[in-house]
Amino acid sequence: VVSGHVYTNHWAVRITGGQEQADRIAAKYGYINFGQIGSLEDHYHFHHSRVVRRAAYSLKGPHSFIHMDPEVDWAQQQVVKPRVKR
Amino acid sequence: NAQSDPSVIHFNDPKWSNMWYIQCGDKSSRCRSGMNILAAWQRGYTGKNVVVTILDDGIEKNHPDLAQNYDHLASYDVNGNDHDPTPRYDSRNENIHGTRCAGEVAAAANNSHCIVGIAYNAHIGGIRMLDGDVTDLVEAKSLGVRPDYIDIYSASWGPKDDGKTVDGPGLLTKQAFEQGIKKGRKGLGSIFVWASGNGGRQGDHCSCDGYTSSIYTISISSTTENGNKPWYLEICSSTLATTYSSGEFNERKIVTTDLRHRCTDGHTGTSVSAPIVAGIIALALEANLLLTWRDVQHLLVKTSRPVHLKADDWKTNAAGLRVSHLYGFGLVDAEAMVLEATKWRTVPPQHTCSQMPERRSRYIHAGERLNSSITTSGCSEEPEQHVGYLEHVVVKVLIVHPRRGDLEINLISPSGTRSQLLNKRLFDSSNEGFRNWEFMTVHFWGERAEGTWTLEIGDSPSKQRNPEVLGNLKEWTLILYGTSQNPNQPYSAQHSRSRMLEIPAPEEILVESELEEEDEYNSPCHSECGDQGCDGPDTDHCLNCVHFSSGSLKSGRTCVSHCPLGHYEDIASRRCRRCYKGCEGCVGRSAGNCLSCRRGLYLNTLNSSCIDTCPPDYFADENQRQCLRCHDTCMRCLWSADRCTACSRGYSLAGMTCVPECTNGTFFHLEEMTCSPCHSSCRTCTGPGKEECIQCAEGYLQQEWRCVPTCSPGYYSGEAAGVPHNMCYRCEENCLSCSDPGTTCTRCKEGYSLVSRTCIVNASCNNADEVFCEMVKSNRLCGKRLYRQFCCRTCLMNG
Repeated sequence: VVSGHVYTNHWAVRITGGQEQADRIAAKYGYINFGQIGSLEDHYHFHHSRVVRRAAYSLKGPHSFIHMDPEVDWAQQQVVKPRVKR
Repeated sequence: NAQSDPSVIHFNDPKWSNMWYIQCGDKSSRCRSGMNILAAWQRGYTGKNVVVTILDDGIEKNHPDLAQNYDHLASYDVNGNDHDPTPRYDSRNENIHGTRCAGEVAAAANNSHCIVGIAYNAHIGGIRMLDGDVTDLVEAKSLGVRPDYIDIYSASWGPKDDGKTVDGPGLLTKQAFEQGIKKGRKGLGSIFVWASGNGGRQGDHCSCDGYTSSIYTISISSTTENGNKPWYLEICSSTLATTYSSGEFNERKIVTTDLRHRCTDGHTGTSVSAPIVAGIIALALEANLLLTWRDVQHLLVKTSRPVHLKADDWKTNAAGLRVSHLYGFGLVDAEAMVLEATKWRTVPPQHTCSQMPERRSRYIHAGERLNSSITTSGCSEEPEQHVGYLEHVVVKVLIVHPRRGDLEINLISPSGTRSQLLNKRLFDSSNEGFRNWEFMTVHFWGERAEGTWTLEIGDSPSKQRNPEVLGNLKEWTLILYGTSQNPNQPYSAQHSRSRMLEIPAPEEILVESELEEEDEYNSPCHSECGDQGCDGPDTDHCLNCVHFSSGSLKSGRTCVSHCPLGHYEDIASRRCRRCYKGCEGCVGRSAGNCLSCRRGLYLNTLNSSCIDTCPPDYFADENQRQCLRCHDTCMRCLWSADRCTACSRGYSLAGMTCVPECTNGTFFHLEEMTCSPCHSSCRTCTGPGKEECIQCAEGYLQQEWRCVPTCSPGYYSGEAAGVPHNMCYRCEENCLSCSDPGTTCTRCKEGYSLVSRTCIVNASCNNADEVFCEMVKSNRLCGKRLYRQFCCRTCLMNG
């Protein structure tokens, strides 16, 4: 937990093996796979509707096990980045 | 300072005369030096076929000044996860920013709406990504939208400028940048333009904004009409160039399109400058589509100039370039950009020389300066990493410190040029220090890299601190980017097709002549010698050959099992005969017998000849040295079948891609990659919905964002300039039906009554005495909407 951060219910994950593999792992932990992130190969956008949309800390639950799945190279819960218009 | 003749170009757009920053530069103008945009237009460059997108809170795609150039293929809604970037409308007009930026780039010209964009014939799109939670994933997605189609991404946002934030692109976004640079624009590299770090607050330093400090982004700052530093501008060593923008209340502003089909001069700050440069780069890309992302930065460095911009830190670096922390290399020059672009030669490949980190931990004493040096050869021992001439310099630091805002960091090059990487920040009381934060500077552009670099860190407490807790420079790394050769020397003929036929290597030179007769010899012969024996042990002593004879008397005759390159095997005479010039492999002497070509030439499969320029519909494949056919949608292409420079009939060029020209009543459907029908009420559209019309079908009128058969109550029908159909204009307030031209109401809403053809609130008043009514009528207050409640009904009803 980093103070001042706002945690969302979106994840970025890196899974090799293609879309189907990603879909399978998403379903396994209750996520929905929103597809590849732009042109970043093997990187996927997962969304978990049962995790609160914004939270001051990273909630734990069955969805957290995705971080430990051997088939997941990397997973990052998305944090809101404050942005201002110039 | 090219003096363009503004009288030559005049558009009927209502705000044309307010666009001082485009017409700047002529004798009568208050601003002395222009950005020479008019001159670039006069040379014929208006951004045709170039695709620009705005990363922001959306774009009003049917704004009358944007619709013509709007490109839905350059748009996406990351917040809504669909293809429609239309902003979310709300009472506070939160999402006006993207539409304002878009207008600066590509508002259509001469259509009697608002303004003229810098690249008024470019494709313009929008990526809606600020109107929701912005995360690393959202930014990465936004930067990765259709990199082979979109040429330029313009962003006018960044981390908070509260003077205490240090933030930048996350892991995914950094990868998206690198992916865009390596693969975008089919290998030429996506162009990322970024507004340098301001946000309406002071006391910040934009080196703490990781987007403008990236070597992949072109960071742009602003100056006012009089060349002064705007109050909001932050100093920054990564700023590359500058444009005009808003300034003090008495200085003229920038005008652009606004949400709800309007026009505004309320667009300010460096948010203005990034889209202006995006538009100027679009003009340069039109002049030369093959510019790489580094070519564009070199062009900006070469053509921007200080003119009358006032800064007390202008200096000349060792490459003779004037540069400042406020304005980079100075005010952009559109005409110079397009002129240079037309004859530009690709700069040599980028090399990266990363020095071993300096890991000796050093205390930073309050009130003192710490110097730490690294000496480098510019990686001259590694050809692939050797940096002889500098472009960007990055310093990555690991500093522990009790109050980060007290630090100032400078970098001094071997040539003695000094660049301030960080200035003190009064509001930054963070004790996090800098954890592998990367500072970037462009101030050493063109200088030589080798020598001793000095990092100078100052610590001057702005508040009382515990003297026992010292700052500590744990580690710093110097990363040099640049080229091994001088980029100003001609490097590659990639752009110029004027390559001469290469002179063959000596071993290939053969003079055409008949072979001499053989001599006698008795000792053992070489295995290639034929039955007539030899006069020596080697193959050039044979009297006849088993397989083939090669060479001539002058260069020496020899027997070979296979003929050398540039020759074919004449089975009948058992001799190696020379191919036609330019052929490397052939089956005969004539030009049409080639099988492969020498370097620099390409095999034309139509007639098996070697040529240096492929015919139309073909491109020169470097690997196979062959002319290969373009994609069937391409009429002309370069480097690969799908990098088009001209399209076949029925397709139009966007970037280097050919997309179908959908006829009226259809739109290009992305998923199906075909033309799909619009809604029946649309003549042209961006999608199947009835709210996605651009122009209305015959018999329909445009009302707000739809095409309707008849105007709704409260609207009247009227002509509209520049569109083939009528528009439904709103009657005056509170009026239910009116007749043309809209000022004569015929029926009012409930609670209002019609008096002298206007709708007056049904209130009567009790102070309508003679004097008051006289005042009301003599001043014609009832004709002004604001004053209508002044007893108008009573006064007018009573004559």
